[in-house]
Amino acid sequence: SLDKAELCDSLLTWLQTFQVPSCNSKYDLTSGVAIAHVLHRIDPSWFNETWLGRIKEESGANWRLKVSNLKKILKSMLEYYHDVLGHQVSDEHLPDVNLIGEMGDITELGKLVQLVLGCAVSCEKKQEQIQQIMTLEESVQHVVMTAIQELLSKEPS
Amino acid sequence: DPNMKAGAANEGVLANFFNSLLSKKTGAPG
Repeated sequence: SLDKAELCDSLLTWLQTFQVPSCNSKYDLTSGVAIAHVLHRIDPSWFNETWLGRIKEESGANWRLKVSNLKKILKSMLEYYHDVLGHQVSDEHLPDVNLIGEMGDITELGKLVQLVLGCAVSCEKKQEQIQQIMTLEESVQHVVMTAIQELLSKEPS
Repeated sequence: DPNMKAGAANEGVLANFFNSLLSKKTGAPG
């Protein structure tokens, strides 16, 4: 399956196409701020302004605030998968947000961003999202394709 | 040139995959 560091690098490149704050490095992503802004772009009715307002922008080096942000993000995403997409996320794709917030764990971060990707290619505005992905470098597109296949295939891999 | 062919094949795989995603009913990711 996918090399998690390569997955993270490619998905960071994809996230940067949204041009949201705090999205310059993998470490930046661990605060959850960029991911929350991307989700708000993907589906502003579900991940709405009120929800976005609960994400602490100044989490910086405070790992407890980061973990708190990441928990809110993961909870809302899983509800989105269930209520909007009608898709059950398998256990192997569930990230440990404590490891992300506290240790900056790349493997768990890759899983979290992989879930964001799944929202993007399945939501109401997926046409726009997929076309944006198709403008990326071919090598990045390949990793993105594999990540989608891995996440959204019926049987756990 | 084999590399050219491989490149073209790669592009085809990607295009087919993403177009298949586009044609899926919204909200049905699997």
